[in-house]
Amino acid sequence: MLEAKLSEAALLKRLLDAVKELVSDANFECNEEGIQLQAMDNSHVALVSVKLYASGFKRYRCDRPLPLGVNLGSLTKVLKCAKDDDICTLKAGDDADILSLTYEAKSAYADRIAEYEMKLMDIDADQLGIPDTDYDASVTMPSSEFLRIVRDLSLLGESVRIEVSKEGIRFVSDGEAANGNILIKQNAEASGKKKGSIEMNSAVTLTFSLKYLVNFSKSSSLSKKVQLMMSNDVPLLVSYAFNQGHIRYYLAPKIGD
Amino acid sequence: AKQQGRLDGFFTAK
Repeated sequence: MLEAKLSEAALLKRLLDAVKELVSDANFECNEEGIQLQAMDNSHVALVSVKLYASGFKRYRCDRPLPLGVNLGSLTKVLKCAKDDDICTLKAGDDADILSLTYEAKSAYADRIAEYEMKLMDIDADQLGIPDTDYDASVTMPSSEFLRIVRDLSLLGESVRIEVSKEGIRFVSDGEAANGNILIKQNAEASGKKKGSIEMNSAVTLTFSLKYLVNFSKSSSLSKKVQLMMSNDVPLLVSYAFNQGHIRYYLAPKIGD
Repeated sequence: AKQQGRLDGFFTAK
């Protein structure tokens, strides 16, 4: 059985928000290490991988590996019934056919305990092995800055070319009616304060769909920083780390000409 | 114009 108690429902709400438009159904793989979700979108262009460490929960118990097949739309609805600061407990039995969620709140006049149950489903999905990759370029920047860049450029065109060079990282969008490019230079003062960093072994140029990057940027509410890892001709890794775990996205580049 | 690539081939089934 699984019993996992989170100190704030907001974490799950934000995670669902950051995943549900890419993937409609997914297995929450629960084991003694924590809860993991890994799924590819229908078009096999993007993969999302979420990890919640057991240590990130107020209480965590999982006796044996348990895949919980979740319809993310249904879970989103059930989580909407929780207040952000409610204590949230997830429970499932070994037969994994029902997920129960309990929301507890203390207020000035009374304690409220709300209980919800949702049906789980059998999802036949291959677990994918993600190879360790030595990336040619690694860029860490404020997640709000990345959100703003991809949102702005998505107004101009469908794609963004990301160029990492000695100059810094440049985001370029060539739209039909307008184009734009944004250069972020390594700033000695800023890097000293650990606001961001650009590390590069060799120059990288890759082109990506902005629609996906805008979608990934929903994770900005989970972490103040985002890390972009790139090598030529391999998927981009967009990683957000938070206290209780991480969310990572892999995105296939656009190819050819 | 560039075509959208796929992830197939980058990850292996466990």
